[in-house]
Amino acid sequence: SRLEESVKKTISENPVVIYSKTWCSYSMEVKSLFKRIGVEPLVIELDQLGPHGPQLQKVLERLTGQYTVPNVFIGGKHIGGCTDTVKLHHKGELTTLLSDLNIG
Amino acid sequence: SRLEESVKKTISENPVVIYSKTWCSYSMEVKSLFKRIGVEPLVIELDQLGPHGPQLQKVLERLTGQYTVPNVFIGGKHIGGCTDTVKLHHKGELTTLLSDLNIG
Ligand SMILES: N[C@@H](CCC(=O)N[C@@H](CS)C(=O)NCC(=O)O)C(=O)O
Ligand SMILES: N[C@@H](CCC(=O)N[C@@H](CS)C(=O)NCC(=O)O)C(=O)O
Ligand code: FES
Repeated sequence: SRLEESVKKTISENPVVIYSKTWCSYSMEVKSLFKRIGVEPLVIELDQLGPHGPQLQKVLERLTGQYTVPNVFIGGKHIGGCTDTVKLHHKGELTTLLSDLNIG
Repeated sequence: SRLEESVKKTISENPVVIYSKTWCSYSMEVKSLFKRIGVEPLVIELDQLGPHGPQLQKVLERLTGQYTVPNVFIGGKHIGGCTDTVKLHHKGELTTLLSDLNIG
């Protein structure tokens, strides 16, 4: 579908992409984590897109198996949600992954 | 207002009350915290009350200054949100407060 193609384009053209909701604390946590490590993600706030928000959320589920937000992509790869990203960081693997991809 | 009176009644008649949203991870965290310490809170899911949900959320803001969820009350007293409750627990003060009130 066209929406699916636009998501694939977005995650391939942007090193870090976060599908988020503005009022969601887990989304806030993952956004501020990237800020702390000096990386500026492309953030797409699903609650600010009118009817496109829920549509995008379903497309992301189709593409990644994950319906929930935040939904995090690094270097075009699906990373997961807040907990997954924080775990990766605690293992030291987040900054490694980012530097391997020359991000940040 | 009648809604305000019903909130005051709810928090005075129930030792632990959590105003929550079913799909919110912070709400899930605080609900499972009480479960882990063996306390059964009264949980009011604001997203399952149709138009009453947003109305209740505004009443809670008027009563406590807090608009966000989760919104936690113990022994009729406003405790705060997820972070506040977790902090209290890490300091050992949550179980103390609950036992002082003969809860759980
Ligand atoms: N363990 C997941 C939890 C994700 C989750 O449950 N997200 C909630 C918001 S906190 C969600 O997407 N709920 C459905 C919705 O908002 O549409 C993570 O760490 O990201
Ligand atoms: N630090 C607060 C954060 C509370 C917060 O930002 N809650 C969000 C959901 S996670 C909220 O209520 N957003 C507005 C809404 O859902 O109506 C806490 O620990 O509870
Ligand atoms: S909506 Fe509350 S943590 Fe996501």
